[in-house]
Amino acid sequence: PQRVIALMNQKGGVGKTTTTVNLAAGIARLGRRVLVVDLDPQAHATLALGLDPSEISGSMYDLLIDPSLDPNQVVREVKPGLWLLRAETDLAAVESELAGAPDRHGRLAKVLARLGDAYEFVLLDCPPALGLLTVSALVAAREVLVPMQAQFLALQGVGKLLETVGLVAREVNPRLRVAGVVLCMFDGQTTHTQEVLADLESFFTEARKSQTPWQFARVYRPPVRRNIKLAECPSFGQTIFEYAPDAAGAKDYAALAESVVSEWDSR
Amino acid sequence: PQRVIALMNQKGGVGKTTTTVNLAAGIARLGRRVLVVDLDPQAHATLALGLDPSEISGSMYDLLIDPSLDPNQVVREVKPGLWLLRAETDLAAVESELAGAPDRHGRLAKVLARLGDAYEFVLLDCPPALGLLTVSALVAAREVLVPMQAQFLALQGVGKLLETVGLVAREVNPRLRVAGVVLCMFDGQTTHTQEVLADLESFFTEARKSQTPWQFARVYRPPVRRNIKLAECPSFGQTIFEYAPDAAGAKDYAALAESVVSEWDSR
Ligand SMILES: Nc1ncnc2c1ncn2[C@@H]1O[C@H](COP(=O)(O)OP(=O)(O)OP(=O)(O)O)[C@@H](O)[C@H]1O
Ligand SMILES: Nc1ncnc2c1ncn2[C@@H]1O[C@H](COP(=O)(O)OP(=O)(O)OP(=O)(O)O)[C@@H](O)[C@H]1O
Ligand SMILES: [Mg+2]
Ligand SMILES: [Mg+2]
Repeated sequence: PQRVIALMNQKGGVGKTTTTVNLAAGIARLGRRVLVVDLDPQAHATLALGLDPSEISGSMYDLLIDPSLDPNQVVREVKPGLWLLRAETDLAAVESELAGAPDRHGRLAKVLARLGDAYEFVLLDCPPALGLLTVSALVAAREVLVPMQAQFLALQGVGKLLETVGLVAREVNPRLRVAGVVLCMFDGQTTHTQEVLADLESFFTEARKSQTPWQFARVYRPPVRRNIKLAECPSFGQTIFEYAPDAAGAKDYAALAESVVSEWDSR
Repeated sequence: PQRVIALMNQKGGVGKTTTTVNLAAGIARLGRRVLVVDLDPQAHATLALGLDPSEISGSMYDLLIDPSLDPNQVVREVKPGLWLLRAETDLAAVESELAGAPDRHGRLAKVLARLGDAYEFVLLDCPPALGLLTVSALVAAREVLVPMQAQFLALQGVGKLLETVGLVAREVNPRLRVAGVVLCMFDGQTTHTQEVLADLESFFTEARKSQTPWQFARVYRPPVRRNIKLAECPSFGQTIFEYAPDAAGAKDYAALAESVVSEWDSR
């Protein structure tokens, strides 16, 4: 069995890619096989894992456009124990190119199915939008993690996000669940942040009474603190554990990886 | 004559709205009449200026859909000397609703033309995308400011951004110019940030030799430092000058407003 998680948030720059890459690295450090699937035409996860985005050698785009291709030929081990199904900028065209195709939302799920159980953890890095690529991720995934910032304006987008998750769960993927929120770039010092955190917590407490995909969602602890090392390591194509293993960012993503793995093992 | 500036960056969460709102407030503080045009279906500028996004009383959406409406009836003075042409979530539909209309990219320009010279400074807050709303802003504006972070992944999107500006300049708006970059959430302490800043500076130095809309673009100084007060004040519907007039965020946006006004006066 596989834990397949979509990291989604239509808001830009909230920590989706940083979380996908470093959570995956944390999982690999715990000795578990993990696949990162880069679904963003910006290809930032691909870049952050050390690949040259202009070197075209088979990518997510090809697999979505031509379902007869074998994804096992495209996936590469980019760090020890960490595999990548890369993106490239052509992916920006996939929405319009597949606009007519009736099976367009299900193609990613089929690609993952062809990879079988080779990877125990699969993390899908979504673009900042609620279009075809993100919806495909929600169709293919079993769970959702929402990276976000503990800021007032960040709360505004959550409703729309959950509406989309609810829609996919009702129409296509009834087993889809929101595992929870990962607070990124956390600046715990202020009343403001604490208030936003409290808002989120009470929202999830209320949700327990609901029959929604986020009924058992939670805020993952500890939050991931703001740490400049996390912004630097992508420019070297390194994960935080390679670049600055003693940094706060490494500690926080190691802790998140522990949570994600242990709650899976004890399910 | 009017200084009409589009604040654009297709990347999300980089400081477009925070800069639009607080630069506008800084300009109003200097005694100049300023209009904020909220072009984002998220309506964050509208929210940050104290309006209730669910209170529908005429908005950007209506003016784009029905060019016979008078924008003077929709614009409101929301702070002393600061007017707002508000957005609301319906704006998300405008791209598909106007998809067939041949004049769709020019409608915003016509709306602004109907407001005449009532406002000396007009700031257009763009959504995180390069779609109809952003392109309309580039057609309507005379200049572009690019809020961005001094981070590696942020640099990756600049090429695409300038490509879009160049396209609009060639096809529709030959007088469009990129005034420059506003560095937001600046964390000046590290080598990384200094390197990204140096990259940007040398890019603009090179651009002097070009015949592009960004030939005379520059990095505005000082950068706007990361300051939690700037993240807090939207939740009170206040600008930084109302909420925390002595904070670093207020100083930095006051300095930016000085630059934007004085370079206009001395043109
Ligand atoms: N905890 C952190 N501390 C400091 N910087 C961070 C942290 N997390 C992310 N960043 C930086 O913030 C920026 C945005 O993060 P990231 O790219 O992960 O967001 P995203 O949600 O994937 O963005 P997009 O919507 O463009 O895909 C990046 O430059 C990243 O390096
Ligand atoms: N200098 C700063 N210091 C601290 N927080 C900031 C600063 N500038 C912006 N922020 C916060 O960062 C978040 C993103 O900023 P903002 O909304 O201005 O970006 P944006 O580019 O308009 O985003 P979007 O792409 O969603 O429109 C907001 O929560 C904002 O309050
Ligand atoms: Mg990303
Ligand atoms: Mg904004």
